[in-house]
Amino acid sequence: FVFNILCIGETGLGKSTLMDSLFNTNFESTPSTHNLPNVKLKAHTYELQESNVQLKLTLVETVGYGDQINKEDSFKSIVDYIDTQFEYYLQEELKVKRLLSTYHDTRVHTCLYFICPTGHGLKSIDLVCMKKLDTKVNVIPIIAKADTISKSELQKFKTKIITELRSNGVEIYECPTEDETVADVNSNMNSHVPFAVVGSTDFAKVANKMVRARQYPWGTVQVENESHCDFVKLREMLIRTNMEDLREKTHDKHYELYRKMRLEQ
Amino acid sequence: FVFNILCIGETGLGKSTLMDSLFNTNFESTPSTHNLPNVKLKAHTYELQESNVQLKLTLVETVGYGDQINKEDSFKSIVDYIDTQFEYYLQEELKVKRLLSTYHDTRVHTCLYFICPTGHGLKSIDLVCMKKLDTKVNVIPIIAKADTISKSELQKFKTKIITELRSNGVEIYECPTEDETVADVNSNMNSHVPFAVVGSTDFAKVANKMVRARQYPWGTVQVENESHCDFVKLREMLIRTNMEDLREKTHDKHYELYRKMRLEQ
Ligand SMILES: Nc1nc2c(ncn2[C@@H]2O[C@H](COP(=O)(O)OP(=O)(O)O)[C@@H](O)[C@H]2O)c(=O)[nH]1
Ligand SMILES: Nc1nc2c(ncn2[C@@H]2O[C@H](COP(=O)(O)OP(=O)(O)O)[C@@H](O)[C@H]2O)c(=O)[nH]1
Repeated sequence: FVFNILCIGETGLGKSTLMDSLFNTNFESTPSTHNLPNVKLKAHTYELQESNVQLKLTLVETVGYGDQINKEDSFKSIVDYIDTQFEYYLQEELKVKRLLSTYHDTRVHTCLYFICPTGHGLKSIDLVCMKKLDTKVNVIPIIAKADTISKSELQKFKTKIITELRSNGVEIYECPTEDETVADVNSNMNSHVPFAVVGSTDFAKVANKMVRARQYPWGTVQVENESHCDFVKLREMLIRTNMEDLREKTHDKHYELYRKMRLEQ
Repeated sequence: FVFNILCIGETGLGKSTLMDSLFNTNFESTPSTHNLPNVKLKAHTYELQESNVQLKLTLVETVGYGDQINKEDSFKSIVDYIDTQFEYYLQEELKVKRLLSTYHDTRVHTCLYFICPTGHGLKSIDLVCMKKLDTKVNVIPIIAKADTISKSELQKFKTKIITELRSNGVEIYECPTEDETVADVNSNMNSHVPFAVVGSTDFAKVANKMVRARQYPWGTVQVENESHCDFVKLREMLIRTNMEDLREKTHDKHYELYRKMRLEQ
């Protein structure tokens, strides 16, 4: 089982922390600095056991995204990375003697776009970036560090984001609802997008159990408490219910479009 | 009593909310959008009663700071604004028949620079901007939306910021410690910089009193609770202990430098 996730977001938005939380592990990662001259991507591949399945997970994270004073080239390295993985697959597919079944597929199955929890809406860089990526990868926007936003502000913020995405023609990933067995669960998930997530590498004792949490003087945010944030929904959507659909859409929709445009050149 | 504050920071960092909290009032302000093509400044002047003194307060806020994909011109409008106020004063000062005692002084007495609570350090734009302003205005860096940062992360973050400011030669405002009557209070204040602040336009009932607070499902952040954030220290430093020193340094140090460079041209 291969699964590849690309995380895009400004430095310090909790990308590494969220990945550790989602996969319940401590991925090796050196904390990023804010002063890279251009956006880099760092990719790591890990072998994990997830729901009794052997998972070959590749996590790709942007480094320095949004930090430059001039952000015009922020997208180039991201788009290049996605296209390069399509290109490798295409080259393998076009071989006379090929081994697609054992080929290590590095195509990006989903892009988690981390939105800054300003409360006001999307930034220009968010809209421009997601618009460049929506025909190349399944885009899932998430509100990072959602413990910054109170319940009353959150619904307004989510509505504003969805409105801005729609009015700018940005296509985001939607969980499939044709299959009756998952239709209800999936349309419920779709109604909560963008998921407001909180991640943590720390644990706290709550009701005699050690749970992932962020402790503040005024209270403890429990990552897996659904009345605190949408972390559980994101994990459900990403890893449990829709991993197969994300891989299929990458192959049948995004890769096909790349291949068609590439072979028409 | 005239006092002029310039607030610089990205959209959604809580600038208007903090001003409402500091002066315990509801300043008229339309929420900002993220898509201005360049940075604007909006200034409002208010008549307030503060600690039994009639205060003519001018609040200047950046609009659209840090939102542009290319941030190179972000500083120009800010520097121009500060210099323009010095220029108006200089023109009045140079008049033969002048009325300095009734002149409405619009020179910026302090610049509150709002730092994004990433936990990682300053962004390039923060360093470049504060470096451009430190010889023109009293710069007070503050960590915005400090309820995003846990106690254990906060000290590391503050240390990182101070280190980066020092290694980049950025001069920030320091409360005066020569006067024995305020030396202790002021050096204690200086040791807490950058102040980690939380603001709120909402109130909650705590111990039978209505206090400014942000309510979350996991707890209530009390703006004026000193174990929750440094809001009280900022208010103390700005409005109660050092307002006079901020005005004096603006006149004796920053304005004099402007005047000297201007008259040498
Ligand atoms: N308030 C809050 N802070 C978080 C959250 N996740 C991570 N952090 C903190 O934010 C800082 C940056 O996190 P990190 O995962 O290194 O961000 P990255 O640069 O995007 O990989 C660290 O101090 C984390 O403890 C969250 O959900 N909420
Ligand atoms: N977590 C947190 N949110 C805040 C704080 N202050 C303001 N906000 C929220 O952040 C959003 C933007 O605040 P606003 O004052 O309009 O920011 P401005 O654009 O910088 O003027 C609003 O939803 C506020 O309720 C704070 O101290 N902490």
